[in-house]
Amino acid sequence: SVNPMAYEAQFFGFTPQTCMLRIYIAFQDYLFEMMLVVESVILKKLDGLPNSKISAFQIRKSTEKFLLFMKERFDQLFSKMEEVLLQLVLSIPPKVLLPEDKVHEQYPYSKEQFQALQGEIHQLQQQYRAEASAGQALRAELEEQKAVQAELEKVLQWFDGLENICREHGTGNFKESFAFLTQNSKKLQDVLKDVEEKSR
Amino acid sequence: LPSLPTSQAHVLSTKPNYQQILAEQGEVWSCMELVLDELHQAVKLLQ
Amino acid sequence: GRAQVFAAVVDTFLEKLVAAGSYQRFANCYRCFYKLQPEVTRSIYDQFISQLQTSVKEEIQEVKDEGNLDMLFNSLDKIVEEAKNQEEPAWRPSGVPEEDVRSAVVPYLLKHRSYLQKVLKEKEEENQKAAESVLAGRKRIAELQQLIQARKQAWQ
Repeated sequence: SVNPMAYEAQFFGFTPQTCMLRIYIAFQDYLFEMMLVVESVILKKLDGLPNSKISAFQIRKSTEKFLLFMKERFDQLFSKMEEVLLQLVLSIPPKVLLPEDKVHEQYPYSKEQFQALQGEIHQLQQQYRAEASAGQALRAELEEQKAVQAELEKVLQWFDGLENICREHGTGNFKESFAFLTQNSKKLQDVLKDVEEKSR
Repeated sequence: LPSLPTSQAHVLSTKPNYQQILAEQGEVWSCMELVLDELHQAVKLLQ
Repeated sequence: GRAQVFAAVVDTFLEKLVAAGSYQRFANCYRCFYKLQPEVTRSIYDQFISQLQTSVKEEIQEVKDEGNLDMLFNSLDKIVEEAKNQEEPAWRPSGVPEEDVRSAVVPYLLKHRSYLQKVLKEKEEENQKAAESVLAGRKRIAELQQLIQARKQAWQ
């Protein structure tokens, strides 16, 4: 089975196989191009030699023969190189964890643990919302209390006002002064009665 | 009120009825009105 | 390090390729031209090999530059060095994104949880204070009610 080397791809930004393929194609292109150049140079040289009996076809055959050999060797050598590079250079050993994946080592949460954590967060959010609205209810009651206190203090002030009025008119303690008034009125009645008798 | 129990649930659930408290003041006024009326009558009588 | 191994392996490959494509073999394949022009054949071969080597090296350099391979090799060497005492196989992507994303999200959830715990605690303390003022307010209102009752009864 082909190792996709996905982890290496995460690190390098490309899969090692892609990298090797790119190098392989480039090398192969160069080889082919070079051989074409060699052939064209030789043919040009032959043009300068009118008496040579070598045909272009022969040169093409020679080119193909050399290229075929080179291509075989190239493939062999390249696959060896690829094997070594993929193993020693472009691979991440199994026990190595990339820095950006430290979280997976630090937080190996199972699905249940993850859901439990989510549940806990949801619960905290609910709780916070409840506390927030409780706070609002408490502040609302404080406002209400202010209004009620103001009303009750007004009532008391009214009582104070009433008693101030009495005091201002000489009736400090109403009960005593009323008793005093009652006594005086009784005396007055007695005196009145007396006067009437004497006048008869 | 919040649907979930909160840390101050016992305070929230014992909130007095402030409207009723204010309403009770009406009774104080009518009582005082009565007292002052009586007083007024008494003073008139004395006079 | 990896960078050195990479360079060495590529050099070895190139050497062996050049060795495989020896002048004898080249001359053997182009025997008819070689017999006619041996020196020219040699010069063509030399240029061929030199150009081939140059192209290969340039390509490798281009790949290294594009992929920033030197820096990556060095950093990978360092990471491997740090993990040299590791026994167990390390974590690998499971291929199920939903599974793999979990660990990446957990730190943020934990942070969020501790933030919520903090603000909840602050809110509870705030409500504690508010509740105390409310209770004080209730007490005060009760006192005022008693005072009013007392004043009323005094007049009665």
